[in-house]
Amino acid sequence: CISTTCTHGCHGNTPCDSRTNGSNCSQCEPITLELCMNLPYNTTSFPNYLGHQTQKETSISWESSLFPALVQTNCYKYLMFFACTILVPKCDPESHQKVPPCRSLCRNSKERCESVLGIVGLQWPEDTDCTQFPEDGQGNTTCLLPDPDVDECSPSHFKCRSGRCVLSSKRCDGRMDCDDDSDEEHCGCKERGLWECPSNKACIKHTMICDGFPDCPDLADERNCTICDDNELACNNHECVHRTLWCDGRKHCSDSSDEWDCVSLSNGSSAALTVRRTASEYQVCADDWHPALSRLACGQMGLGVPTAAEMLLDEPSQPGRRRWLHVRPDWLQKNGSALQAMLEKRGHPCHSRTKVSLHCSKEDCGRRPAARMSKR
Amino acid sequence: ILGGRTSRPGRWPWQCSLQSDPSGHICGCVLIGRKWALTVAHCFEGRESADVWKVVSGINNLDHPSPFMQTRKVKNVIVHPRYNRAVVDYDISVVELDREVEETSYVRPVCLPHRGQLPKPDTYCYITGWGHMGNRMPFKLQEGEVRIISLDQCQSYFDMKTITSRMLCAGYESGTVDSCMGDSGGPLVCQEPGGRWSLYGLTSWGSVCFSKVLGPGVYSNVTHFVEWIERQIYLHTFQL
Repeated sequence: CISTTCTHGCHGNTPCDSRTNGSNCSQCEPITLELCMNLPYNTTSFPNYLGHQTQKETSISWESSLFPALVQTNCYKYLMFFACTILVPKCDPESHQKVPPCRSLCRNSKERCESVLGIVGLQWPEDTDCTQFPEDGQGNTTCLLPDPDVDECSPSHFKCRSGRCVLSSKRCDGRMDCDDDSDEEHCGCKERGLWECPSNKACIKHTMICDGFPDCPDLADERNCTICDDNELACNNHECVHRTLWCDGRKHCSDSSDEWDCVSLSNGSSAALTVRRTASEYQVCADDWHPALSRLACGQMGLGVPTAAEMLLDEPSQPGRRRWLHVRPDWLQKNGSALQAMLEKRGHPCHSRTKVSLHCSKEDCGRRPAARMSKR
Repeated sequence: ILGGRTSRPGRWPWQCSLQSDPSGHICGCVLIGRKWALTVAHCFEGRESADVWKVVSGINNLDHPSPFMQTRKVKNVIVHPRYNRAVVDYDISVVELDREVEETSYVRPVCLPHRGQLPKPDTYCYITGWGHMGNRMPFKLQEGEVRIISLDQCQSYFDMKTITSRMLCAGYESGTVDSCMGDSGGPLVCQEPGGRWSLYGLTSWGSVCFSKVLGPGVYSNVTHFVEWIERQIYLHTFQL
């Protein structure tokens, strides 16, 4: 808050009075540190007791790696609680000041776990001098002690039956990580409160089902999410939109998915331009076609610029009835629109019986300039 | 970049710098088209408004503007809707520039990978950026060669974080060459057999890069997001 705008550590861009100093920045913020999301409090204040300025800095700190690893040694039941009280200190909602851990909690953690660290040649984190924390019940100061029911494993960890904490990703990975092997028991997704992808048995959160983002390899989590009427089609986010509104150049699904993939080139050598409309495919009549429309079509498909545009005679020998889209007479007024908005269905077929065929070339990418030569 | 070297001007023409006043360079970014760049979502935490940002490309020395430099204001910032700041998952953003850059040998987009095309473990790729070098911040763009590491192997380095399929790991166990603070959003590119370079990663997170805890760097897996990126560009280009 030395400048007129708060820094990131001061919770976004809240303007600060230029006369205030850093100590007046203290605010309570929600805990986002994955390791410490199961605490009996849910707001914190920074800087923390290790000198980190933000939760992000904490999340990638040496101590954020150290404590979870140390917890696995079972050296002290309340070690993770202590770790969290210094990594994301409790924020008093009234004073907006940090609430420290009690000195006894700090001492117990250090006494029981420091020696374990010593075995592997590591040191107890600096900045954790227990004398900086108040004694339990000392005057008016409050400090934190663990509740006997406090969960010693963070949400990122699985608690073995023996009480030891192991990383959640090691649960049900086919290898025994708990001393009592309990991490490999009851390994179904259902038992873990998750949903199982049928194809690869991967477990996903229930909130990820039908959320518009495929998480199972075969997209099973995004199937059967909607029951649309016969005259409707399902959007990517599972809304239902009338089929006549698809690919008309205007958005009807709130995620715009009714306007995705409306224009394509056929795979044949002719590269005929194909446009979807009302859930069916149409070829584009070359009558009134303009080079600007070729540029638009190639650009819209992400294929760069047109290298050739041809008008191909539709072969009458090919089976099936041709369906045509025609260039709208007012297409020039639709500047900035997608190609499908510039085409329309008409009651008659294509007079010239020629369809548009395009060849596009992608813009150059991924090339570095050649190294310049100099005579030596 | 830790353990890298100073890059020759123009060698990485897709590298850009995402800047904001008064700080200047905040993050790296990558040109993927004349009007489009990618960076990571965490660069915009607390500053999502496009107005405060500009993208500088064609630059090598941040302290010395070059005649090849092109600066564009940011028109739109599109942060991935699933971005999760607590676990740094889905860490990607598409940036729309207010107008196209002029393509020169110093300013040129990189290719996006094809859908499903991932770099194989143990292939060597390059990272670039103006991030911390361990003892100082550089003025000149740095480059470093890193090895792609499988997700399983990468997970073993990070006990406290879950490595997801939206992430890609590259670097070395010893952390000798690694990205660092200030490189975020910059490219991890690999050369294809035809000589072109494709963007496979965006610098995202890792251990505190000059601390005692080392290991590889973690990058946003661009391959995972190709379809999403293409759709964002389409949706923001046309009046739907």
